[in-house]
Amino acid sequence: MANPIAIALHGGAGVLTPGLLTPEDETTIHEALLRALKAGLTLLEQDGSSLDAVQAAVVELEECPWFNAGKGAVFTHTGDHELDAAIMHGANREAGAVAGIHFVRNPILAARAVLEHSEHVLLAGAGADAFLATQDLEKVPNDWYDTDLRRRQWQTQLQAPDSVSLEPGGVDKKFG
Amino acid sequence: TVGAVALDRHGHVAAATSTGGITNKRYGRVGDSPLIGTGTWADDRSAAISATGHGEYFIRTVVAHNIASRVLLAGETLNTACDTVVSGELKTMGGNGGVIAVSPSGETALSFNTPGMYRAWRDEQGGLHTAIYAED
Repeated sequence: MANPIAIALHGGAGVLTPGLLTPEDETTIHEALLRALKAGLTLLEQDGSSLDAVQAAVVELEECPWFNAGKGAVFTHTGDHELDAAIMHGANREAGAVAGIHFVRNPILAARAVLEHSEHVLLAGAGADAFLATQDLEKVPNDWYDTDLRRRQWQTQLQAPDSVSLEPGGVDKKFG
Repeated sequence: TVGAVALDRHGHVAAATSTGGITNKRYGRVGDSPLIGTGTWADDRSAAISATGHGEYFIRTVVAHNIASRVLLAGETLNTACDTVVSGELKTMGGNGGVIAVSPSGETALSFNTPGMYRAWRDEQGGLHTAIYAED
């Protein structure tokens, strides 16, 4: 019998109670989650690696504006985006991570580049941007991540600094 | 925040997490997602875990490695370890959020202490599931 495969993913947790999202929104989100799950599962079914599978699933989620990662990432206080990501392989506990990066379309691919093309585990800020500029990754201007939904949440939060919307439709008290 | 965990046919697990952080964040604030052992962890001896939620609390609870250590050192099942940390230690401290995890034996866990978590998984029979609310 072939070894088992398994895959799971998340798109964020928060104050998600029925009624906050419209039925159309819910359908869109379910479809996006299923698309991402299949992106990773297809690789596993072809005997691909779990590392490639989790990367493929997260790229799909980063591309979907509904989720707080990549396209659709939340705004910082100054109105730009600082992205964080990490990836890790259980076979050898090799890992790559980025924090506070600004210009790579898919931050999980940036984390994979740190894992594969640097001797470090975590690179942050301007230094990480400089390393990633040397990598063969798709670069985007920082406003590429903008979405109207997140901009509205940011504007709301600027007026009410003690509550922040982490997830589409959800509002949660968070203190950064 | 988004994340994925997987087990391949070679018995290897992996985890990936990506996030924009929290709205209106200042001062270069970084949460748990990029911190290995906190928001993201993978070890063939125990499990792969990806977390989402209030990063400051996940950092202070070292959530991902905490769960993996319970499996590796205390012999807890993956579901028990996830629930103990997410609904116990983390919740008691005031941290809201959840984790997804898979073990090298194929056990899958989705554990959260909030009213909902966007999630999807493949069950052991190959069925595919997506869910939003806790009661889904």
